[in-house]
Amino acid sequence: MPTTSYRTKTIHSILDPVAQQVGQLVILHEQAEDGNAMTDLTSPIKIVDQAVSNLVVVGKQTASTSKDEILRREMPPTFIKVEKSSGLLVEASDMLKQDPYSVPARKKLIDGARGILQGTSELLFVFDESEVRKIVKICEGVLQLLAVSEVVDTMADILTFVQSLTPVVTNMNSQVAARREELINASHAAQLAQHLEQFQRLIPLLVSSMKIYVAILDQGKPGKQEAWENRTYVASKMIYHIQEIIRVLQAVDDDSFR
Amino acid sequence: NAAEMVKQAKILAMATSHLVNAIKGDAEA
Repeated sequence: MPTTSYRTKTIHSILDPVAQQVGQLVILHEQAEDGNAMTDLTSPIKIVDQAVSNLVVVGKQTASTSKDEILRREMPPTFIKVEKSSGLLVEASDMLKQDPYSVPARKKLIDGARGILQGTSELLFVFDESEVRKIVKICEGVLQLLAVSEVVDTMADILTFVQSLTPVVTNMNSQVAARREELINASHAAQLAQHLEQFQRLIPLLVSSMKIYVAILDQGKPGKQEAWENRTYVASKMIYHIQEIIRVLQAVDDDSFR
Repeated sequence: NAAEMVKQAKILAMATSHLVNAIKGDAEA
């Protein structure tokens, strides 16, 4: 059962405390399977059951309105898992009313609690992966724009290029920076920061190299090939940094629970 | 939707935590 490995600080803060408690519960169960009579758990189990229903409703709304096919495919099994687990808890509650010492009921309690934890983990993981795909799409949009830099050969085109690039780069910066803040893996977070910074530093250089190339074209001066190569070099470095950002965004820790 | 999903997951985690504590209380007794 996962107890330590979550990718984001938000998911960790939600699931880690309950994961620790479920882990302790499993140990207690193993140590003293024939414990005392169980108190009435009807109320806390009802609260869990309602919370599961609410989460599944929100999850289904999210899945039905999402354009992400992977999310729409991967979310429903997590709903089934949490609902089945909640069902185990309700069954255990009914069994314990008949027999407060029931060992099978205790087992259902543990399986139910563990199943809810795992199902919620999987649901949040599926959702998080979808959020990552959104950021990757934004990065790919920047890559497509950078490819346009190769066909720009007038000053007017440079202006249009910069006007198009600015908002998408601003969006990418804020999304990647927010993701970096969320990541638990310090190495991944540092790599995102580094590549983002390097990319931003290259923007004025790209614009400058494009201007030089266009000026040489306009004035018919020598050095066209060198200017072209310089512009291509700067653009290729920028492409490299975005590809690295995408790679880090999609990286899954080796010890991930998935 | 993102904020609502996180909120509902938090509520479920809290409810599960409360339940587990109740079960643990009995097991430890």
